[in-house]
Amino acid sequence: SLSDKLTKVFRNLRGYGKLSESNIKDALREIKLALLEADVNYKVVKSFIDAVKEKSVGEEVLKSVTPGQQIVKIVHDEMVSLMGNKAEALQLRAKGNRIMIVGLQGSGKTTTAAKLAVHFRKMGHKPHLAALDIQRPAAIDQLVFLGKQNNIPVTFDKNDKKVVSIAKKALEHVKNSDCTVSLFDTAGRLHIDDQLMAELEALKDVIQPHEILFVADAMTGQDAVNSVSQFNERLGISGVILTKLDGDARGGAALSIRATTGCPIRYVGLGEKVSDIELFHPDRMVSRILG
Amino acid sequence: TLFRGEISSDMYEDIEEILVQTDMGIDTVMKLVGNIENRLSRSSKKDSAVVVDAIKTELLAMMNQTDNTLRTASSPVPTVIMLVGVNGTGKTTSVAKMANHLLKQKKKVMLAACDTFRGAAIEQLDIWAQRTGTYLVKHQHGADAAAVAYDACQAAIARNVDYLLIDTAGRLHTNKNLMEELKKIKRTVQKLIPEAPHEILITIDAVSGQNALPQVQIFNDQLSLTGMILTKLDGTAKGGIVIKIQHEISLPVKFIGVGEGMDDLLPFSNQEFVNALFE
Ligand SMILES: Nc1nc2c(ncn2[C@@H]2O[C@H](COP(=O)(O)OP(=O)(O)OP(=O)(O)O)[C@@H](O)[C@H]2O)c(=O)[nH]1
Ligand SMILES: Nc1nc2c(ncn2[C@@H]2O[C@H](COP(=O)(O)OP(=O)(O)OP(=O)(O)O)[C@@H](O)[C@H]2O)c(=O)[nH]1
Ligand SMILES: [Mg+2]
Ligand SMILES: [Mg+2]
Repeated sequence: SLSDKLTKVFRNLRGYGKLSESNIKDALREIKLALLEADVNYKVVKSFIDAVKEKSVGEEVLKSVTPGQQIVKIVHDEMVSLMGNKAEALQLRAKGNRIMIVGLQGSGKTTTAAKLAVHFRKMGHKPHLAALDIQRPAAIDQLVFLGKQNNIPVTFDKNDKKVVSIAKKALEHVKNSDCTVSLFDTAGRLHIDDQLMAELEALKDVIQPHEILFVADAMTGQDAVNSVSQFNERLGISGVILTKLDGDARGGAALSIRATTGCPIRYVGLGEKVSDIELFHPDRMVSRILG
Repeated sequence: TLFRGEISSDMYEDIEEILVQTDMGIDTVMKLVGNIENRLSRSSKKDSAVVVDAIKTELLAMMNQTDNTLRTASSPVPTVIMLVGVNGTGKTTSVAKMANHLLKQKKKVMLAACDTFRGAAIEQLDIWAQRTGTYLVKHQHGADAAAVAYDACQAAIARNVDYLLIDTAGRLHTNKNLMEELKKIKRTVQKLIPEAPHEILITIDAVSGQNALPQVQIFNDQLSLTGMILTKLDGTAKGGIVIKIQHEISLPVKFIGVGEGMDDLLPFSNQEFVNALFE
């Protein structure tokens, strides 16, 4: 683990004196390696290390802990302050909530839309799903299946070739019902596909969502900053959902995303069942990234 | 030109930044930079253009000479190709692309819908079967995946097809039960066609970071993979993790996915891949 490695690095540093640039140089290198291996973005790691260095140099070496443990605490605290100190759940109003689900291909949007709908229903809301992926084969079938399986109304139209028009139909259905939160599932797309990003902007215009949630795969590597910052720049993301955290991916993308956009991670996906969703706990994520 | 002027220690930092961001892993990068520094310190050339060539040569060496061509059955039985991989990495779409690729070569192709678990997975493959004009063997949602594989092999033999492509459900390598299910599908196929599956290909999303290595290691441990398909290379992710994977396991990349359409599949070229890392 990182703390074992850092303990080793400081094996020769006695219990007195200060942490200096030279004696923490090796420690900083170990931290850099650990974070890169955990998939944190290179540039994010660089600025993170600078912040840790700044907080460490000049620190008195405490008698009660080893210098290694001291540095681990500085790293841990610095990361928690970056990720947020506590879970930041979505704040829903009593009714009229509109949430757009966006992201790259295959990240888990459709499954997550259904998970959120069921999660909100458990909180006392009446959810509604809108099938706005008219491009992927059987995407509509997939959301309709999830809606049936979980008793959630779904607005879809297999004959409508315009997503904006389907979105308007969904808004109309919701208006004439007692639904309190509507979730709009969209097709996966690349942040560099200008036409498809423009489609999302057009949908945002029509839907006027309170939340735009970016769904990201926990195993995403260095590219996380590219996709999330493009989506944020063009749409404005209000929150992130990290999926497939039931695997053993370290999830460094979480830190990259938070550091780059400042967007809070709201939930995590922990499996394929509709109940496999949890509030994001920053401290648990920090422990996972630090290994 | 990526680097200008004389070779300097700053340059090695820039190299590290560029290469790490391709997802090939910091340890791979450090090894590579070490080899290059060594080589360049002994060379009389001091121009930085020499550095990029040195990196590319080193990367190609790390990738091991691997055979990127598709295996075919040696006897008059269908060649069975099974697609496996983590959720959402592009298996079903890659099956469709491969079917299209083989049909263009005038081969007889059949598909098997062995994802009987996920919502509308069978419908998704069915639409691709119709679009490519391929026969699809399918059961109802929730059926035993191995039973579908068995039926498909029987049908493939009876209809004398050249290729049988098996689509499986996405799963995490960390889920022991689901890995057992894949082994059961493989054993079932072997019952009818002893040397099958001739190819077991794992899809790796180009967006994946270091976790792609344990994915491949565990799938390979359990199934003996024959190759990878690197998908979604039309994005900005470089897929550099395959260099690390090849360096450790020598598993070839047979194809790359470069889009969502049935034509968006290309054969993998080590040289083109290495060049693209610098674009
Ligand atoms: N293990 C695991 N699998 C997940 C999780 N979330 C989604 N999946 C699976 O990931 C795969 C992709 O999920 P989808 O919901 O279809 O992804 P998507 O983003 O809607 O895909 P596109 O619409 O094609 O962009 C499916 O096999 C899901 O069951 C998760 O938290 N854990
Ligand atoms: N841009 C791009 N998208 C791709 C590529 N390959 C697949 N996709 C998209 O990725 C998403 C997931 O593809 P699928 O074929 O459903 O993935 P899968 O591995 O079968 O997913 P599960 O069965 O749920 O595990 C779909 O939206 C595909 O269109 C590719 O090469 N490029
Ligand atoms: Mg979807
Ligand atoms: Mg599939």
